[in-house]
Amino acid sequence: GKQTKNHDEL
Amino acid sequence: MNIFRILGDISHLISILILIHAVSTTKSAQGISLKTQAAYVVVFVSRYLDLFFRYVSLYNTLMKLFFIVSSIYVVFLLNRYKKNSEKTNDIFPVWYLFGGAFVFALIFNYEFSIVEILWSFSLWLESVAIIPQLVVLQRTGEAQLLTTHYIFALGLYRALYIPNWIYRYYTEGRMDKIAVISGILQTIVYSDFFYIYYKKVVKNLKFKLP
Repeated sequence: GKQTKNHDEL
Repeated sequence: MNIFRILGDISHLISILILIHAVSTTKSAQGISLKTQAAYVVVFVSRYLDLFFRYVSLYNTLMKLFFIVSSIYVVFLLNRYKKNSEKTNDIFPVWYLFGGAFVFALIFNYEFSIVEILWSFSLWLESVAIIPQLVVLQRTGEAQLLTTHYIFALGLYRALYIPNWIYRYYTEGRMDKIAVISGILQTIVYSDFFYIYYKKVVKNLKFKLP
């Protein structure tokens, strides 16, 4: 999987 | 949004409502760590800076605002009901947690910018912010039932994020390494408490059954 920041998480 | 994340967020929301309810009905700050609660203000303010430049959803915005406002309100309530004459058990040197989280944020971040470093800092700080509260609990010996429910619901929230990340990894191919590792750390910090909670609260309820 690619490393990304989950902007939608709290 | 999957079921684990919704349940996690609800659990987080409930934990704060339990805390506000407990402090305002008893009009007492006893057994609650002001250091932990002040750390949460720093956590939410430093994490949700993106409120100013990124819109995700109405849900996301409202929850972020709720966590910032409610954490400030809790600190206000604790200050109001704090008795200076009381012997304090809130002795954990919280600056170590701030310092450690900041160093981790400098090492682990997605971009070396102020916003990204503060975001990473907030995750690491959150993962250990409960420690002063656990120290208070240990030193007080016996805690109010509401206080233990509060800590349980708060711990459950990040634990529920773990199956959420596993689910997202398989369905979306997403993996937020910093969030996942700090989230696992946070759950480990709570693990001892979870065990005691299970022994004391869950089993006691069973004992009361006829």
